[in-house]
Formats: sequence, structure tokens, C-alpha cells
Amino acid sequence: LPTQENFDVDGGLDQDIFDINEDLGLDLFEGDIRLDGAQDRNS
Amino acid sequence: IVGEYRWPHTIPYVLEDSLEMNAKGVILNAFERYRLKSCIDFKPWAGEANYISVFKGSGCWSSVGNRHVGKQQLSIGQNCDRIATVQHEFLHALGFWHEQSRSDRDDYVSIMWDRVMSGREHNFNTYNDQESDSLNVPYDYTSVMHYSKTAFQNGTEPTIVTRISDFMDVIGQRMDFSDSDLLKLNRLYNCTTSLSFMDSCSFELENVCGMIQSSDDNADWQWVSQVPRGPESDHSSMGQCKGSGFFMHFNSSSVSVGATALLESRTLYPKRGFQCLQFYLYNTGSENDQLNIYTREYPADNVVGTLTLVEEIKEIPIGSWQLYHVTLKMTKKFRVVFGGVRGAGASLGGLSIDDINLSETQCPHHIWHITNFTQLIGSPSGTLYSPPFYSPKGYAFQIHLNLSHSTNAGIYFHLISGANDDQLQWPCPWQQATMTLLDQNPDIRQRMSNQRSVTTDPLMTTDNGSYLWDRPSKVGEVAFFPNGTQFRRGQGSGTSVFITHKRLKSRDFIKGDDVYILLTVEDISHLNSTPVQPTPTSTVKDLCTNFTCENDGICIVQNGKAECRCQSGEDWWYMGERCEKRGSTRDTIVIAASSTVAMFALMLIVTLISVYCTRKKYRRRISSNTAAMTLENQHAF
Repeated sequence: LPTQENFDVDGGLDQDIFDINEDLGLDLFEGDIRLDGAQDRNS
Repeated sequence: IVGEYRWPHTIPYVLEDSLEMNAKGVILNAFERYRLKSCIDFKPWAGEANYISVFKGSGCWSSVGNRHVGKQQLSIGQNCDRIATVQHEFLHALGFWHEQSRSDRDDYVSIMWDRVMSGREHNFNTYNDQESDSLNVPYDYTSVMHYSKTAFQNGTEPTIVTRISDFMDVIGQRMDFSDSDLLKLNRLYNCTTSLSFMDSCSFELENVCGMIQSSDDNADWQWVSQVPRGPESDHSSMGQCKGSGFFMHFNSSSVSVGATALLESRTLYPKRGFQCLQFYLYNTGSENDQLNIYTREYPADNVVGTLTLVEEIKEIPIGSWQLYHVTLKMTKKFRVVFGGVRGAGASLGGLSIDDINLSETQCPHHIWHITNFTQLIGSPSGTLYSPPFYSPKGYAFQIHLNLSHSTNAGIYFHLISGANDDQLQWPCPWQQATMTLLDQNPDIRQRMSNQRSVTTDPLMTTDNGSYLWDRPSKVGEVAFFPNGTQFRRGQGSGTSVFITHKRLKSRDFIKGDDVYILLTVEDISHLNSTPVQPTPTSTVKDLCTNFTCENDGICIVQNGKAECRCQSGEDWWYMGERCEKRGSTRDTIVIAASSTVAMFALMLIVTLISVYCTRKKYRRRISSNTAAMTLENQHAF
């Protein structure tokens, strides 16, 4: 870690759940929902 | 979600080893919020058919509802270790969709489709009321399940615009359950109680929450809305509401030194064996006036009860409401007793109490009380350091609150040099610091406190090669307390986006221009060890070492041969030499049904063929007889 007065666990970014998942390239349903087979077809 | 997707009220879970240590502690803290505000509880998995497996996957995600698949995964990946994120993902698992996907959302928000990232429009679907049921609760802009205004935006303009503009910066809160979240959750699961809530009292009703005046004292507590020498108003509403705003007052100026006034709670029935009593106290009497906290315990055969002094609260600051916590360890029916005592010295007023909350939770270890707060927000002087505190393990620490930024408040945990450092382990191993900005709502169940945690990882190093959590006197900077005493402060760890100033000014975070930061530093090293595996005997070790069982199968040695014992549940099982195949009662039924149908079809075909052949044979015989008959007749003519 850079030697500085404070280590920022968020890297200075106020990321919501969906931002974190988007940055990871996850295209989950509504950003953070994992559908099983049946739901996937419905959706 | 409509349908039978509920879990039992106590949900079996597994915290997989892949989880980060901080995440494990945060998840357990999130469970405590469910236990306080709903009837949902959690227990380590003990073989139940369905359970939630929390692991460190990529990102933060969950399924919606109990999918009845046995092991149901929920991912708390990197950067997901925030308590409200965990609450959000578990609400999905409990059966919640996102708030803005309700069938009636267009009455309350507008989706700006041209500002949505292309290909992400499906994230703004709505469900018809056959798939999603809002349980007769109005649309909730404050839900922890609501997207923020920036969700899936392709630029800088908001993708969601609330029809009531005041809610634009409310949606997307990730602090805690909203009241409506809890209303839906408690309706969905038919909750009537909660595991850890016991009582909350703001003295607004004349029955004073069933509290009673004791007869073993010299004076009574009075139910008042203001006292000439202060406080001018109660703590619950701070005098904002005419006709309400009551509290209890012990007028010490009217009694002699040493006189007491006892106020006893109603009888309470503990479940967990540990409690945290929280209340606000205001002193306008003598600086030697004190408040004693007792418990009156009722063992089975004792109707009078045994009075035990738990804590003496002395040196109560004059002229302002102060928050106090008292830890109790009651296991039998009991009352809490507030004992006001007149101290030596002049008194022109007395003691006042308000906003009592009792819950079977752990009290915070320390309270950082910040006064004259509002002026510090966004100000260059808004860089605050707390007084020094000691963790239960003896580590000295300090909190840094940075309000000087224009939009966000930052908060950091620092280890500092302390009296016990020679006896402590360095680098500091697995102490989880939890920092909570208290929402001072009178009722603990309605508080949406903002909380973040960091954990001291003893192996974490900075780029100059030193350990981040090493002894502050070795790696820290020189610093000074306000009284000029020099000490060493280690590098801080926390977040620059703890809370926005807008949210900080909302709700009851600031009350009477006072703010409270609750602090807990807990040793979570016990969460580090994977469950101790039975030490393998030599044969098991040799034969099973190179024999892998899939799908969590367990390798055993049977008759000198390595074999797999497969996992199974209520209606599913794994099979095969390596547990590679999955079976379920549903599959069996399908197989049985299809083989019955196949058998029936085969029988039908055989029957049809045999009928056809028989008829053909019969017809042939008839026609040959007829021919013979004709020949005979010819001769006959």
C-alpha cells in the first residue's frame, strides 16, 4: 500500500453494488441478481 | 417474489473460507441487524436440506428467494464487505426484488432511458403484480433495495428521476433497512417478535412504558416536558412538537444529600443472556449527583427480586443530553432500575432520562461524542481526531473523522502507541474495528445508522515494506494530544466516502448539534480457522489423498478401498463413484413416469401389431375357405 496517512478501502470511489459488479464485467440480472434456469426464461 | 420462496425463520448458512476476514465479521454484524428488527435469525448449517453458502465470488450477488436447491450461493466479493450491501443481498435471498421494479414504480419515478448504458435497459424492468407483491406497502424511496439515481448511467445525468424531487438524493441509500423494508419483511415472514429487541421508551405516554416508582426510596421521578433549570425539552423530539416531548425527572434540589429516587422498568424476559441498555441523561443538579443502574432479578421462587448494582454513573456533565450504554448479563426475569442519588454540593435541578432502549445485543465498546457539529461540515477545521481508546485486547486506537471535503465525510481507524504495547502481538492480528455513525432516532428499531468496518490484516504491508498494522512506535508518525502529550499514530485505514454531507444532515444523525460515533474493536481471529479437520489416520491419508470426491463428497476408506460418501438433502442427492452425478426425487419421478409411458406405448404397439397380424391371418383363412367353397360349388352346378 502507498505510504500515506490513510489507506482508503474504497479507493476514494463511492461505488454502489451495481458499479462494483459492472466493473467486474458481470452482466447480472438487475445488476446483482442471479437467476436460475426457470427465472432466466421468464425474464 | 410471489410464490413459496420463503426460508424458515432461522436460516442455515455457511461462511465459506474464501470470504475475506472483514467480510465474515461484517456478515455476522448484518445478522445482528436482522435479529434486532425482524424475526429472521441465522444459524450455522447442520445438514438442513437448503442453506445459504456465503462465499467470495466475483462481485456482490444473490438469487431471489429460497430456490430449494440445497446449497444456495450468495457472493460477498471484494468491496462488498459493507453491512448494508450484505443486508441488501440477503433481502434478495429472503425474496425481495429491487424497489424500483415494482409494478407501480412509474407513479413514483421516471426512468430516463436515453441515459441508460446501452444493453443495460433490462435492469429497469418492472414486474407485474402476478410476479411481485408489495404486500400493501407504499412505494419506498428510502428502501435499501432501491437503485441510486446513477444506476447504469451512460454519462453523468441521473437514470432515475423521482417524481418528488426531494427524494433524488435519498434513493440508493446503503445504510440500513428502512421502516418499509422491515414492514415488508415482517409481513412476508409473519413476524410477531424479534430475537434481540426488548424495549424502547421515550416517555411520550403517561403510562411511562409500564415503569413503576419504587417504594424503597425518598422521592419519585416525575413525568415532565420541561424543567425550569433545564432541560428545556425532551430528547426524543427536542421540543419540536407542541403537546408532546416528555421525559422523567428526579428533582435532586428537593431532597437531602444521599436521598434516592428509584424508577423500575416493567418485568422483562431475556432470551440470549446478554443485553445492552442505552439511554440519554441530562444533569442540572449537583455535579456530584449520580445515577445508579441496578437490576432486580426474579429467580424462580423469589417474588421480591434481588437488587444488584450494575453501574454507578458519576461526573455527569451539566447542561446537555448525554448518551450512555450499560452492559447487562441477565438470564432470568428481571427489571432494570434507575436510581437517582442526590450528591453533595448545591443543586438547582436534578437528573433527567429519556429515550431508553434495551436490546439483547452487544454494547459498543466506546462512544465518541462530538458537540457543535454542524459548523464542522465542509469546513477546513473539520478534521477531527477522537480521544484515545483501548480495545478489549489492549490495543490503543484513535478515530479520524474528516469533514473538510466538500461532499463526503471520511472516517479512518488508527492504531496508536499505548500502555500495553510491550505485551501485545505485532503486527496487530485480526482486530475488526467497527465505526457507527448513530442515527439518534428514539426507537432503536427505526435507526438507520451508518456503519463501516476495517480489519487489521497482520500481513498487509505498505510500499516502504513495513507492516501497516505494526507497532505504532515503530511505524507511526509523531502526534500530540490536545494536552500536549506526544504519542505515535499508525497509518489509518477507512474510507473517504463514509457518508455524504447531505445524508449526514438527514434523519437524526445530528441532534441538538451533537453526533455520536459508536466504536467496537473485536478480535475476529477465530473466524480465520477453517473448521478443524479430524487428523487423518495414515491409511485414510494414503488412500484418500489421490482420490477426489466431487460435489463436496467425503472420501472414506472401506474394506481397504477409498470410497466417496456423497452429499444429500431432502429431495436431492449426489451419486456415482465420485459423486459426479446428481439425482433428485423429481428426476426419479420423471424417469418413472416416462418409463411407464414408454412401456405403455410399447405394449400398445405390440397389441396393435398382434391384432393386425391376427386379423390378416384370419382374413387369409376366410378367403382361402371361400375359394375352396367356390370350387366346390362349381362342381355342384
